[in-house]
Amino acid sequence: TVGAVARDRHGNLAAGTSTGGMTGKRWDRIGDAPIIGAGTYADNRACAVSATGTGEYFIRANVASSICNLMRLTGMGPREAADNLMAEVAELGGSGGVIVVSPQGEAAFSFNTSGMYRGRANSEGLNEVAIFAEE
Amino acid sequence: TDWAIALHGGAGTLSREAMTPEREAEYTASLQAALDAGAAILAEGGTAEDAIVAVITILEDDPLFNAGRGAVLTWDGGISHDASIMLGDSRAAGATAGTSTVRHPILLAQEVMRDGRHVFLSGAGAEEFADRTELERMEPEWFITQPRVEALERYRANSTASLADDEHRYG
Repeated sequence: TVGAVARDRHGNLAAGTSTGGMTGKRWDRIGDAPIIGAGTYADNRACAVSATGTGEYFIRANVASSICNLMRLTGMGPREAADNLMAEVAELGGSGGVIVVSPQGEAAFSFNTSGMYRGRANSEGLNEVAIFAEE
Repeated sequence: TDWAIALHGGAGTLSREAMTPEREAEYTASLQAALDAGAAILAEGGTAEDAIVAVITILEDDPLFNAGRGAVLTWDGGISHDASIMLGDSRAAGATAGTSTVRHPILLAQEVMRDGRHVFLSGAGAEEFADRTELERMEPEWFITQPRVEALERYRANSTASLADDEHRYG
């Protein structure tokens, strides 16, 4: 799965996700990637989220829109909100990660696997890519 | 912060020991190229929508990642791509599932969003919707890579073995 989230100069947010799903999938199985609210969500009032991982758990936990709701309704920052939902995914038995950007332009990652191909950049000069959890 | 972007290329069991330095360099270069493409659009005042579509179409073409070209295969060795997109200002959204010919599934999801009548199309219907667009279509061979064929063979061998175990388990 690949995904991106962005905040532009006009303050607008956008999120997108694309995937082949899981190896050997049967019965036209669909995971979270194409499901708005589970694998992808964007709301200028709150956040933009893209998720990757064991889709069934991201659907059950309604991860992407829950992160946005946490940020919008509690004022939580993107990393804390994302960590909350990833903890819930883990409790359910799932694994994976999310990328989040806030209306203020904070870009955050949260994942509970040993690695996530990831990167972020902003107008303050941040520009980094990483693979392993410990990076 | 004036603009910001983040991307991912999937999460899972990744360890430095299991990845050669060359492989790590390949992934890092691909992630950097996609990130820089999105950041350039935003730095020039472009929209968040254009920036994420630029990033995702680059990664969809990159066989290192599980999307578009080089995506994983279904049990039958077929192609079945899913994608979605959403905009924060209008909460317009588009999603497609189970497509197998569209080079950039994220662009098909964007077409569904722009059409505006629906949010989520799947399978043959999504392909039929794609017929009415100018989106590029590719033959299966373009999407299928040898590492994914081998991964499917390993998965099927493991699955079959565990099924056999199940039989025993039920006595």
